Amino acid sequence: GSPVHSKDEL
Amino acid sequence: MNVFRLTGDLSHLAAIIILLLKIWKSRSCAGISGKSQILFAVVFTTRYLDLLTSFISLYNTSMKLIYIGCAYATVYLIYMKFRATYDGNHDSFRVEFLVVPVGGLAVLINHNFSLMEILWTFSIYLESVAILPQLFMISKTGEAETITTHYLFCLGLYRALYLLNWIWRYYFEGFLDMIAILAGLVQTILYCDFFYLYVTKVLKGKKLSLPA
Repeated sequence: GSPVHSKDEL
Repeated sequence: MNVFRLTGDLSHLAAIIILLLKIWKSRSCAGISGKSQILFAVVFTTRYLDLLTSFISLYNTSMKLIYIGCAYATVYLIYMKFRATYDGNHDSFRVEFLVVPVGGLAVLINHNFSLMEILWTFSIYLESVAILPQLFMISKTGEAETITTHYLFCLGLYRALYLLNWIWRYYFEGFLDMIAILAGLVQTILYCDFFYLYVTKVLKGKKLSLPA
């Protein structure tokens, strides 16, 4: 499935 | 990237730099909780392991490296270079009471049961409470240097701005990460009492001291 959160945030 | 996210990151960066400069210029880490700083170093290390596996942007990579580098530099200054000025007696918060439950919670409640994901979740949960040793230290000594309160204000403001960022992202991108949002909410709430003192005392030119 698609990630529910993205790791672009710090 | 929106304005709340960017100002949040810059506020976070400002906090980190303020603390480093305060210690470096005064050649002293008096009033600073080394335990909170170790926790932040652990937070950045466990969260940014994806530096090794994926590239997101130059901004993302550079900020992560700066945060990690500054966190370890701060810990080095406190425990090595200026350790004689470290106020260990007042830095008596028991961090195992934070790390153990947070570790358990990360294993139980996460987006995906994999090592990287559990460590990421652990870092999110740990960050939300990592400031407690510092706040505990201030409540114990009953005061904080003004520069230390500027550090705390920027650090608290950062997560509050991230909350606005998540509201923005929910409305405009349909993005919703409940783990980050709930932990960020807890983190921000922990600063509320301090925000109040900062606005009512420090901004009016008074030193932050708590009633005995």
